[in-house]
Amino acid sequence: EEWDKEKDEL
Amino acid sequence: MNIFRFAGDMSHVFSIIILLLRLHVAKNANGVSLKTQELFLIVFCTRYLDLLIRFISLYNSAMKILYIGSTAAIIHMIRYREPYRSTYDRSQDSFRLEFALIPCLVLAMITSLIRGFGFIELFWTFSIYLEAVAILPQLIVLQRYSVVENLTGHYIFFLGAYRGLYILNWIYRAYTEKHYHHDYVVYACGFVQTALYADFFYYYFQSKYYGGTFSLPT
Repeated sequence: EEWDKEKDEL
Repeated sequence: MNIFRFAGDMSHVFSIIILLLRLHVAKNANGVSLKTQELFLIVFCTRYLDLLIRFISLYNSAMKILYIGSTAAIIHMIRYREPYRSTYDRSQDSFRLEFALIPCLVLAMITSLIRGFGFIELFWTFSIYLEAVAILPQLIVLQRYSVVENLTGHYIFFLGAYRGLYILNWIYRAYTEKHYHHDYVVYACGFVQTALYADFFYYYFQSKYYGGTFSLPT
């Protein structure tokens, strides 16, 4: 399962 | 970024400002949990390790640095600066950090193993778990003092509202984004985190509605 690299949430 | 996410971030910033204001106005640290602030500092430092390896946006970096910096400043005030140091009641704030840290670390290691996460993702996962329970020491202190000061009450309200607004943000994103990445660990922790405030919210709104002092049942 990939980690969401685009995650910009704080 | 949608309106719920932005409102959530602003609610978080607002809560920190209220806590700083509360310390400044009251000139004491009565009813403030240093342990919760320490847990939050660990949460921010472990979650925002990516500050060192990538740049997302000016907003993103600025907020991360703001969270780390302001929380560190609050801890410094209560630990070393007068009149906060001498008015902080250590005996009321008896939560043991390892009771939160160790289970969260174990859970994060298991999760990371299952999901094939690396080093930074492991700490990110740890911070998600830890944030869910970081408010517990503060809620315990609140229970012991029974009567909740206005500003302390507002601080906890906005801190709780922040993750609640994130839940609305996830729902919105799931409906509007075609390839939205669902992270059920984040969802579950977000729900647990918000649920921990439910009891507090109930008495907070009741005191706002009926007026008078805001006190928690003992």
